[in-house]
Amino acid sequence: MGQKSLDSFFKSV
Amino acid sequence: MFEAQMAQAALLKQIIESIRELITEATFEVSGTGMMLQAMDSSHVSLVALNLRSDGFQLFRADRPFSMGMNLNHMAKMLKCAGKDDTLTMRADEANDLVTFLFESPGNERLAEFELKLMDITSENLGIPDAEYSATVSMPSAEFQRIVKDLGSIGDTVEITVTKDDVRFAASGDIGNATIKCRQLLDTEKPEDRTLIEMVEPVNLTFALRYLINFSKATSLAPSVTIKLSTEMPVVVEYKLSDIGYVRFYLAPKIED
Repeated sequence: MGQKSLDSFFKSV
Repeated sequence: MFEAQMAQAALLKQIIESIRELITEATFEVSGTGMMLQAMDSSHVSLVALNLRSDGFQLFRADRPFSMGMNLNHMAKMLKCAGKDDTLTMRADEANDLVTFLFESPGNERLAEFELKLMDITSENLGIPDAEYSATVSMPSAEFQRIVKDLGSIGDTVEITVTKDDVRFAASGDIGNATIKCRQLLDTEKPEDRTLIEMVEPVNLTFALRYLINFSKATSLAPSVTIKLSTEMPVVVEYKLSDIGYVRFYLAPKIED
């Protein structure tokens, strides 16, 4: 299984 | 000028101990509302969000918003020098690149002053959407710690399945398989012993156990832990700090290749 990154969920503000 | 006083230096010590393996450097954002910290681990798989409200401190003064970049291992070294029942006062001002930790013994007979060098940390602030979750599980934090540690000896990942009746944690490895099923338990003497399952729709997600084991270092901070899950979303593992705030951990799921 692959590990997702948080970058795709949380946007930089 | 920033000044904040906490009844127990041990609380901040425990908080830092619980997060310093995930994030070694972080910026505390101080403002009138309190102290906040938000940082991802170097692999961008997990995130720590700490919120300490100003009203939870014995004294809190922040003239203007202020950032304090700190190496958490260095901070931990200093906080370890606080006595078990010492109070903690933190002081910093923008003119110096230092934060002072004052540890005062209950009888005021000993006053220790430690100055930690602040650092410039380039960190991006992330917007965490306030999502509705498909399932929310609250359970004793020690039980959650036991589950992730036990399963960590069997496999690298845990599959968490929440249904209306129970929450299941399953792991597989070279030596075999394990499943731990927890049913909802509401009829307990103490509210923190409850296992409460709130489910909008069933969820099934897989996570790397080593992160969850790391999150469970916060067990001593709160008797109960809340786990929020939605399909293909990061899980939230929250420890509420009584009267002062919370520490939340976010972890991105594993997905089929």
